[in-house]
Amino acid sequence: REALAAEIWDKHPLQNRWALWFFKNDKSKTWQANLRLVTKFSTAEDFWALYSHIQLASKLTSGCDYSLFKDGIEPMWEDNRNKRGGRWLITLAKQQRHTELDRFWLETLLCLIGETFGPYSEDICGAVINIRAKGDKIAIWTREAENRDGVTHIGRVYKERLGLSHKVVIGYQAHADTATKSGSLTKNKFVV
Amino acid sequence: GTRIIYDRKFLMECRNSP
Repeated sequence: REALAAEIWDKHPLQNRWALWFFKNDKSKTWQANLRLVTKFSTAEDFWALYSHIQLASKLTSGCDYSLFKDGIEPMWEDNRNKRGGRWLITLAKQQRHTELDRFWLETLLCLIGETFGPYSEDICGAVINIRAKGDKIAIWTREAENRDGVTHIGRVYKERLGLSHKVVIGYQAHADTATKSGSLTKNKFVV
Repeated sequence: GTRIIYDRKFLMECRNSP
């Protein structure tokens, strides 16, 4: 009992419990069947135990995703807490997989679990990394695309945390626009 | 209520603690 108490009290609780999901593209299965919950955690120490146990994103095969979402939110547009929202999207050039991808993803995870966005952290749903041959993508998902103040604050802080230059522009896209797009490009609702 | 906020430095230190 003392050991259990020590284990609990020595760890640093996070504001939220988070769920890590893994997606592996198997064309013989449905999209949902390819999505698996890996585990949930709610302390800083348990986050690191998980992070050091799983593959770096850059080592995953094309077609795989990791998603980190607040407990209770599924990593898909259809979830009630996502469907009115959108994402700040970071698109990477192919060569950045070897130079920046893992650093950007870890920074994204730390922004989420550390509640970096202050009161606007309430607006955060999660983050997704897509490993793709044509170029990897990282995105932070927020719950309400119409919440201009929250969305733009999150975008500015996120860009700064990634260390992106002022010359780089990142865009926020509403999921509703992504879901109904006709071409390959979704219009940006906001940019920073 | 209060929000538990951890900066980058603190979280990185948690990584290295035994």
